[in-house]
Amino acid sequence: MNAFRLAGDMTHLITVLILLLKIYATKSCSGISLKTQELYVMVFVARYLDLFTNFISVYNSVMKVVFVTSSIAIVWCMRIHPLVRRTYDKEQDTFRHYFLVAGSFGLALLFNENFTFREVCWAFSIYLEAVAILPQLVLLQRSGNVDNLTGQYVFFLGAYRVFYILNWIYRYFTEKHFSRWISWIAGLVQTALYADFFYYYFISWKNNSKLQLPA
Amino acid sequence: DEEEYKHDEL
Repeated sequence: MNAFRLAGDMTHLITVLILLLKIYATKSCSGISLKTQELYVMVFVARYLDLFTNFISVYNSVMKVVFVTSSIAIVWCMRIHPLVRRTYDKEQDTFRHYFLVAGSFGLALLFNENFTFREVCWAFSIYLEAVAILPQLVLLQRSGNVDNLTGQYVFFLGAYRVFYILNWIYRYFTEKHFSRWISWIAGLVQTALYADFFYYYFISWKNNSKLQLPA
Repeated sequence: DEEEYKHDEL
């Protein structure tokens, strides 16, 4: 465990807490893409299958439980909770995310570490996570103005990926056979998706203006 | 053979 990875995990945890805070405090999920949240549930469930079979550390197991339960809790709120579900932008959140699921699964069948159930699921979760933010970014561009918490949510999600890339660079130089080419490629693609959001986020922060994404 | 491929990251 290196500092970059810990920073990445903590930043990732912050993104989940921001969403839970926003939903709990405002009883609203406007501006949040349910499709992205559903994709994250699939990512965590597919990736943490080894929760009970492959003990790495207490930290690792606790964080897995936190990510799975919180992502399911967010989807539950947005689908079931009587107050929150009414504020969901159903008409705006129209990204056909099942194509992302099918594409990631197809890619995982072709490119994986070992052609085993667990490795295919792991590769699937890595590819799916790389594109899971797309419905959210499309929703933000559609709804034009971005409320602070949602903007911070996407910003921290991007930051967590940047920390993970730094973590891989660090591990590449400090460990012998550290070959995570699947994570490398998917991670770079994922972080690139945030690039333009970061640009507009920085502009809005510099001009101290409301974050406006070009439609 | 190569040690079991461990996914030790989240």
